[in-house]
Amino acid sequence: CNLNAFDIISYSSGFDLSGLFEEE
Amino acid sequence: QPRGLEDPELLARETVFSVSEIEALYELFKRISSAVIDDGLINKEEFQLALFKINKKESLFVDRVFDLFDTKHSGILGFEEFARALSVFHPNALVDDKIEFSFQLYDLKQQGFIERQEVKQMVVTTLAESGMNLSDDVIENIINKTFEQADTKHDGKIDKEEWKNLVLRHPSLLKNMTLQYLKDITTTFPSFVFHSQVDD
Repeated sequence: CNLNAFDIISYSSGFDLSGLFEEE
Repeated sequence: QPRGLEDPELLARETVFSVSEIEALYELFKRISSAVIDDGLINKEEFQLALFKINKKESLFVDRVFDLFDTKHSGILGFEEFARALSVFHPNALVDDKIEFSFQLYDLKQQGFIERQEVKQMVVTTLAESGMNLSDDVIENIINKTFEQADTKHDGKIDKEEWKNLVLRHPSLLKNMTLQYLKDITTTFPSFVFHSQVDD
């Protein structure tokens, strides 16, 4: 398995700032 | 606290944004900063609302990202802090800046290195926040493999140089550090032209 702990963290944390640009 | 868009040309010189992009980004900032309290500043609740739309959950990473944006450590974001931090997320920003920001994000205790215990804490916390469940054995196994790849000095921690080498070998780890939206900010917020202070 090539899964990296940081891939898990960034995927499961929802660390994605694109939500800032989306209207409600 | 500084209010309003005071010097878009200075901010444009010191970030990757053009003056027009700074002005368009200010339109976004106004929208986010007026969501709960219309005071021209973004508090953590407004930041979280902007990210998740519904104020739903505790998030380790929202806290970490907010703290990294909040360079003045005031608990609220002014426009300058917002623009300077988002500049790192621009597709044209230096990869080294993205690597530095991501390193600080994971260096929870701000010790200058990422230790094994921090990585485990982040994996366990973020999995729990997203409702996923992995056994401790599986998590330990993944962290062991990650440290085999990353900790080339074998001292049980990942320093900045090791982090840089890791992300250069695994560019997916920087995926969230680039926001394509920032390339189109002037078309997303065209109303900036009505408030523009400069002839571009």
